Amino acid sequence: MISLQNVTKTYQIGPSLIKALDNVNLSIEVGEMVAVMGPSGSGKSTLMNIVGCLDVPTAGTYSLKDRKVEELSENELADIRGTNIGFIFQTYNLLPRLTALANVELPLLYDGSKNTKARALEALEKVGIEDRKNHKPSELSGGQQQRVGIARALVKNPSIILADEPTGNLDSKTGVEIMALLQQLNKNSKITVVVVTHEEEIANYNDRVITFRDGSIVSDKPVSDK
Amino acid sequence: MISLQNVTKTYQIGPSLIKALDNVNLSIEVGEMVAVMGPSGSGKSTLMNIVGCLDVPTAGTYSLKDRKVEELSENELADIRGTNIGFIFQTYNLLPRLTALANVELPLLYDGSKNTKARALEALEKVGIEDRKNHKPSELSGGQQQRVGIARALVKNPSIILADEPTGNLDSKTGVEIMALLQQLNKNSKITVVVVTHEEEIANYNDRVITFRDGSIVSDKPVSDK
Ligand SMILES: Nc1ncnc2c1ncn2[C@@H]1O[C@H](COP(=O)(O)OP(=O)(O)OP(=O)(O)O)[C@@H](O)[C@H]1O
Ligand SMILES: Nc1ncnc2c1ncn2[C@@H]1O[C@H](COP(=O)(O)OP(=O)(O)OP(=O)(O)O)[C@@H](O)[C@H]1O
Ligand SMILES: [Mg+2]
Ligand SMILES: [Mg+2]
Repeated sequence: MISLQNVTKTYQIGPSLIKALDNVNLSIEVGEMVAVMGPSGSGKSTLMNIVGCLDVPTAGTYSLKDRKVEELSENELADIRGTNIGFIFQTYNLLPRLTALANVELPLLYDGSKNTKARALEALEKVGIEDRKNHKPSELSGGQQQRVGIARALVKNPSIILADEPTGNLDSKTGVEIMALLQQLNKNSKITVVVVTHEEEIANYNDRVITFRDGSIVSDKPVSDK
Repeated sequence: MISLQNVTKTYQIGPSLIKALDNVNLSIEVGEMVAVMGPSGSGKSTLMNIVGCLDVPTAGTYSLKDRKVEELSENELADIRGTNIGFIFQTYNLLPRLTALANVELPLLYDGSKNTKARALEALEKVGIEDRKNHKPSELSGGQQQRVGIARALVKNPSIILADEPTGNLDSKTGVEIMALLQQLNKNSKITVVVVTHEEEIANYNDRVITFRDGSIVSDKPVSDK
């Protein structure tokens, strides 16, 4: 359902050509739970942005549910980003003037949903920060901001969750709770989950681990000890 | 040299009173290397902001080198923040319109130092990202931005380094390199280092581990297996 064929992403900075992704071939099926690992700067966030339709390849093709993303209309793209994909950003990207609750409620308001406050509150409860619902991001700890980002990504029950280092600022216990939540969504609701992580024990909550180095995939293995 | 006596920090949000720090007593001597751990929201960043003179207690006293910080003049405070303390922020706080090199050079320009470009470049080399010196923050990976923040904190050779989760977005190998660098500065140059971390193996690079829960210190122990 997620298919990258010979995907390359390059940037030009002054005289240097940077290859953030270098000829990447990758397939992820519906209902899989996959970890993406690799050194800092190896292309993981770039991959996630392309998979999440937030960025486009310089070369190669990205297909989602058998449709080439470059051939989709702007409306179809907005629909995918808004409804089907829940994105947890590495740097949270919360709106600074809105409270935690309002940040999580916003995606629901955009498509005229009912019951928006109750659903946003339920998402905050799932990540354990409902008691901070009236705080703005600057009034929250780093890990609390991270969890608002997670709640926001989950609130529309997306069919794909892309989590870019969702536990980086969380203590082990809270990190385990988040991974258990993602695992539950994957197993019970068949949601496809991709998690970028630097930690082996977080990677082991997944079925498969893909490892990047310098923009290329260097290994792609099932997680054995289950 | 760092001494908190009965320090409390509270916030009022609507009807709730939040106790971010609750009667904290803590002493850190010159040349110590200390880890601070605890669940998300337990007060670690609040502690660091007070120790770094970026915030003030609601109650209690914070003394730095035997001088009560509340009695220092604005000039003396600016001097401490600018020269003596290198702060590595949990959310990097880089200037978005400046390159990595310019972000690291900025503290040196403020006090009329010589050789600013060379010194900034050397700091970037120490954290392994000199090849990204001309990138702006939005053109860097999460871990690369984190390392620019680390280089900036070290460039003025401060006597105290406060690192709030310096390896949160780094793969283990790069994280180990950063901790080895901090350890080297501590052992060779007698720099006092305080590291907030969620990871046990990072904490073990330190001499002592202080653990917070709900704004209070619940344990304070030496690191035994060295
Ligand atoms: N400006 C503020 N207004 C209200 N509450 C605040 C403010 N800043 C922090 N808090 C609250 O104080 C508590 C401690 O925050 P702090 O940032 O010190 O936690 P932390 O231990 O660093 O957490 P993390 O590991 O998630 O970074 C949190 O519960 C947070 O919600
Ligand atoms: N807009 C840009 N312009 C130039 N180079 C970029 C840009 N965005 C990313 N890069 C470069 O592309 C490479 C891959 O970046 P990416 O953010 O995908 O890494 P990452 O694997 O997510 O790293 P981390 O673990 O540190 O978050 C990095 O070396 C980075 O410097
Ligand atoms: Mg990244
Ligand atoms: Mg913090």
